[in-house]
Amino acid sequence: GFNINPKDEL
Amino acid sequence: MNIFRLTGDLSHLAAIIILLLKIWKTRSCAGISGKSQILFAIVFTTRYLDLLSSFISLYNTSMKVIYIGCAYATVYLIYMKFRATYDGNHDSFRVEFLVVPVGGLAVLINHDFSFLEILWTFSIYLESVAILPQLFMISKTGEAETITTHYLFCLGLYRALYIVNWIWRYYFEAFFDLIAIVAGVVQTILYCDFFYLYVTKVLKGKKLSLPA
Repeated sequence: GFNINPKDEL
Repeated sequence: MNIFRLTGDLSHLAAIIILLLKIWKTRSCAGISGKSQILFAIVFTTRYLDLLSSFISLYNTSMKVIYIGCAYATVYLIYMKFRATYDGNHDSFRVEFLVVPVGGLAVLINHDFSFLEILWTFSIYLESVAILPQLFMISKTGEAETITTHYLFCLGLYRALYIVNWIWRYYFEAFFDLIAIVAGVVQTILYCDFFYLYVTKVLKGKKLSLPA
């Protein structure tokens, strides 16, 4: 499945 | 991490440092919207509260700390140290017309109705429009110093590179965040008019001035 919104971006 | 995200982050960092150096070297914040800079400080503060709760990587943590530190340093230079040079009369965008709807939208459309998640969503929506007071100021005065246009170009480039990064991550990492993507696309569109002026004027050695 898709990985949604893991917040590793700045 | 991919090359588009890395160069996007570095472009963002370059923009922030260009602005700080411009103000520091010229001892003046003329032509800079203090309101946009306050909005960016709010954006970083509300987004990076996860510094206290989760660790992703040394890169992630250091960049967050640098972004927050630089944002507050910029606000300090504009409103305290070089306050006398701040052009408040031309910085007349009504930020409550951005912050209030963006706050409402963050409460209504988010991934999870929790305090940190709503603040994160708020920061994503707010970042997408935080440059508007700066663009409004330029359209009002009809001109911008060349160094200010380099700042704006680096900021816009950062947003454009993030879109490429999301396309990459969608295909190769099965990753997507619809909230970040929609807000990011809106934000990038806001720079399009400026990109056009930057390429047709600034890159040809002319000052950015708008027809009266």
